[in-house]
Amino acid sequence: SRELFVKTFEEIRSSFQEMFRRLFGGGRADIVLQEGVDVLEAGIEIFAKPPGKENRSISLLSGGEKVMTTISLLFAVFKTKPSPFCILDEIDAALDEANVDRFMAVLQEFLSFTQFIIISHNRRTMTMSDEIYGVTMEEKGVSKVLTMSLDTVSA
Amino acid sequence: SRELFVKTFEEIRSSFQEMFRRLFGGGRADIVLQEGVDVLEAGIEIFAKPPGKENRSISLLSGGEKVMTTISLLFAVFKTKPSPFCILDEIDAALDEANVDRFMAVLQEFLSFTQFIIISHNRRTMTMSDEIYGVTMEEKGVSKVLTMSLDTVSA
Amino acid sequence: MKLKKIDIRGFKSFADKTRLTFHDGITCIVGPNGCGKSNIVDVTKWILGEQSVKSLRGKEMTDVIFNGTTTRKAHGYAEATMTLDNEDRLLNIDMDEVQVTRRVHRTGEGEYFINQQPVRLKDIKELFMDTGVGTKSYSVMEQGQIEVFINSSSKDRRKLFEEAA
Amino acid sequence: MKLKKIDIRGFKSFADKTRLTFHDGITCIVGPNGCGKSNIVDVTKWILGEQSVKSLRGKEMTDVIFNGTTTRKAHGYAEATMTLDNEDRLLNIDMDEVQVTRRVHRTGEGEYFINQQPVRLKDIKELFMDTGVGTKSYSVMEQGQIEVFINSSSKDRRKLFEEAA
Ligand SMILES: Nc1ncnc2c1ncn2[C@@H]1O[C@H](COP(=O)(O)OP(=O)(O)OP(=O)(O)O)[C@@H](O)[C@H]1O
Ligand SMILES: Nc1ncnc2c1ncn2[C@@H]1O[C@H](COP(=O)(O)OP(=O)(O)OP(=O)(O)O)[C@@H](O)[C@H]1O
Ligand SMILES: [Mg+2]
Ligand SMILES: [Mg+2]
Repeated sequence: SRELFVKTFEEIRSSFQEMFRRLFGGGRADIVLQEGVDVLEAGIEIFAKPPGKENRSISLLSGGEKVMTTISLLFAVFKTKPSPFCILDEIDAALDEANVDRFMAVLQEFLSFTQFIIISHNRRTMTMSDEIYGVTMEEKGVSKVLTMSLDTVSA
Repeated sequence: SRELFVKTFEEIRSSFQEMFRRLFGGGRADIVLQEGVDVLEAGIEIFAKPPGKENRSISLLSGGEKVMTTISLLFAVFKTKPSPFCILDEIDAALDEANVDRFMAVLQEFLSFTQFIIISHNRRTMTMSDEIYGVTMEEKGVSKVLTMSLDTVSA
Repeated sequence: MKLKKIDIRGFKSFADKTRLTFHDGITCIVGPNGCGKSNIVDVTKWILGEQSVKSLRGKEMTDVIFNGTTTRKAHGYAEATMTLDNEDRLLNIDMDEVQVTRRVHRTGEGEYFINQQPVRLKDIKELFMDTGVGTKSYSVMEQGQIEVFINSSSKDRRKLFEEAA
Repeated sequence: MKLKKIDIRGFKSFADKTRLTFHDGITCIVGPNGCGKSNIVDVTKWILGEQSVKSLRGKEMTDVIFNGTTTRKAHGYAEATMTLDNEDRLLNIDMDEVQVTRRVHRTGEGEYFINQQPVRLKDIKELFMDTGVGTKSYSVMEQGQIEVFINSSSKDRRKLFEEAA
């Protein structure tokens, strides 16, 4: 129904503004429903202004800034409607170390509701996880899973 | 002209088969012109079989395997028609350490013809480069470039 | 609802019986390129009822059955079971533990079970509806998808919202 | 032909006069997210004659002009110069060193120079034709493009070959 959608949208929007500021350490962002179109059909416009920078088209954002903006929105959706578990496949590939830290720090507050499974090649992400599974192919073409500790991983 | 295209295509194809074997440490790959269509219009089919694995659709390859396959093709094109310089923006984002090493090792043989400019967040890539430029934004929103040595980078 | 374990057999590169046990907090899955990490993401979507072969990176559904290596023969079917803690009764089944199993044979024939009872694919999808977990939900972010999102059109982005709202 | 240096002023986040000097071998460009590394890729394509605003990540060509920060005013134009060693005469100009300059003003008006002589965009494109370097060439692989390639249709991949052949 229209009212439900608009109500949920406004909640996500407000969480998005807050999540963006936290993940970027400042700045401003917003999501807006396309004008002049029925709310149940309208597209979603995104505005994002990292700290110190001027407003400009989000297409001009860097690869890492685009990922952090999308993560802010994903986290905003989780705040409104948390999932019991969530799987993220290499979402940190384009992030520098400082952004991986900020992302993992904010992730902590969702842990009371949600189990996170993160696939990553990134050492920082591994060190900040509670449990690590190593997947290998000792026998070519056949996957095998091993539980790993952080010391084995850093080897 | 048709003959020129087919001749160049066959050269690239043969280099691609060799490059793939070197970057994957074995296995087999091929590129084939779409059948039944004029050579000047035909699409290009790619086949790739990493070592030890069976032939299957390239869509089933992993993220890193797809990148290594594309790099094999890019290197094959360079062998046939080297460019004076080449800029690669974060092409190692999805690669594990072993693949970054293989990629950088094969890259060496193009250095007599081509200058490479590689943008990367990856330490291994940095250590294997001849020169490092650090880009910073001490003043928010304004880029500044510094020449860096490997010691400064590892700090 | 909590994810307790996923048992895999014959799904993509997981030829041998494999068990993944999950606890609270953050579980990180690591390993070299091509070793099978994203295949774990695929098997999760598949158990939850994913029917789009493209979103499982295949050309046909039988592409998810282990198809052999230079030293091993292909399998005749793929199977995976998800075991969930349902003490909070988020799943509409009056049991503390719920198991969902999916199987597909070389013939293309699929089988579905909830707590070992044969059901239809439709029943699995309905089981997970409104739980925040399911094939169309935002709880699975595949490799490469995060980069696609912000570059997509404002209409495509809407789909994320429709899931949540 | 060798790339000797690129001088940038007012292009995207490079508000101040910036010089990048290139030598033989591998030059690695590093730095945090959003600091300007890919903008260097953009300025290279732009000097070589790139006209697709989308491929420079903008909505209009004037988007490449430094548009200010919370503490600095926007610039009135963007300018960049590429200096090339042409001892091998790969460029069809009888000079050991060739400089190519491009400028764009807030009005949208563009200016182009080869060795300080005003030329048309067309002349710049022709200069680089058949050198293996140019706006459509495979010598610039933008961020995210390598992932796109293998997932693209067999017809789209053909474009890479048409460049080389
Ligand atoms: N039906 C199948 N039978 C056997 N192997 C398969 C099958 N389908 C896919 N594979 C193999 O699984 C591998 C891909 O695994 P996956 O995508 O999980 O890798 P990954 O660990 O995520 O790697 P990356 O770090 O590169 O993303 C491929 O090498 C592919 O050949
Ligand atoms: N016209 C402009 N004026 C000022 N700044 C701009 C302009 N156009 C783009 N920018 C800024 O440049 C930044 C993007 O830089 P760039 O894409 O080069 O980052 P990057 O170093 O490649 O980062 P990443 O590692 O995340 O890919 C954005 O923050 C954007 O706001
Ligand atoms: Mg993967
Ligand atoms: Mg970039």
